[in-house]
Parts: sequence; C-alpha cells; structure tokens
Amino acid sequence: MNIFRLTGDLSHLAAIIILLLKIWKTRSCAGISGKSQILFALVFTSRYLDLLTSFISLYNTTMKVIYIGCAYATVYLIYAKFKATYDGNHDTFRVEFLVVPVGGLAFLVNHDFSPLEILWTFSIYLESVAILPQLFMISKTGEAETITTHYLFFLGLYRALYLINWIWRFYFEGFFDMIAIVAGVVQTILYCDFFYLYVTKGEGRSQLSIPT
Amino acid sequence: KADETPHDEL
Repeated sequence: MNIFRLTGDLSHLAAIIILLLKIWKTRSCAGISGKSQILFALVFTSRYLDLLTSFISLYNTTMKVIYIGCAYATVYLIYAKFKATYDGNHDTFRVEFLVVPVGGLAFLVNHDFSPLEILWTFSIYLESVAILPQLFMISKTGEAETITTHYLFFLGLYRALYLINWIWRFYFEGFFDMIAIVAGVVQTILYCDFFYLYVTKGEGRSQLSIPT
Repeated sequence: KADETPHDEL
C-alpha cells in the first residue's frame, strides 16, 4: 500500500459519502443519475464477490463492505425514499449500450476464463464508463450543483491517483495489470473535460455549466 | 492469474 493508493481509496470514499450526504441532507436526488448509481452498485457487486472466497486484509474487507453498502443505500434513496425528486426525464442514457459491449469484452479479454475472474473484469470495464449517464445528464440539463461537481471531482481523482499507484507498483513491486491500467486510463480520460471545467469555472460559482 | 494473485486493490 502506497500513499497514492491510499489517497485514491479515500478520495473514492469521499465521493461516495459526499453524494450520499447530499441526497440525505437535501432530501433530494435532483441532478443525480440513478442509472450511473445502479451501474456503480453493479460494479461493486461483481468485483467484490471475492469477499466470499479470499481474505486480503481487514482494510480491504472493510472498504469493500462500505463501498457496496453505500452504493445500495444511494440507489435506495434515489429509487425509493426520494423517488419523487428523481429527475428521470433527464436520465435517458441507454445503459444497455454500455453493459452489453462491456459484458462481451469481459468474456473476450480477461486474465483467466473463470466466473469470478470474468465478473471482476466486467466490473473493471464497467466502472470505466459507469459515469457516462451522469455526465450525459449534466450535458443535457446544462448544469450541475456545486456539491455534485465535488462528487465528480473526487470520483475522477480516485482513478487518476490509482494510475500513479500503478506506475509506483510497476517500479517498486513489478506489479502490472494491463486490464486495470487500460480501463483506468479510459476512466480518467472521461473525467478530463470535467476536471478542466471544475478547475477553471468551478471556483466561486454556485453552479457549473457544461457545454453540450 | 486469479488463483495465484487475488486482486488486492479496491
């Protein structure tokens, strides 16, 4: 565990908590893509099935349980508790265009053709594009609340920090996971446009507009 | 690979 990996995990955790608290405190999930949140719940579920088969560390297990729990809690708040505030009309990204190709790719390109490994690969690929419904929604409505942009910033920062972690691990541990690295690069690139707007326009403004 | 090295990242 290096500092980049740890701050990456904490950044990821911060993003998840920020979103959960935002919805809870404002009693509203307006501007949040329920579809992206379902995809993230699917990502965590398919990736962390190894909770049942292998123990890595207390840290690892704890974080996985927190991530899965928060993901389902978020989905519950959006689709059940605060369903009335859910902006379904603007959340129109066709998720099957992500899930189906990603599922096919996971079958074709993986480290090992076993159920758990294919599901892990599926989760890695799916995570890299899971934010697209959210970005699509923002581009459609043309704006995002500040707190939503903080959520996106930490969520994007997490994978960017993981990229540095992988460079570190390659040099110091000889660790190299091509699938995670390529998907991580794709994932980070998807946030670049947002990062630029967040840094240049986010300061001192109450709302962030993303040009379509 | 999965059998040799479990995925230790999150």
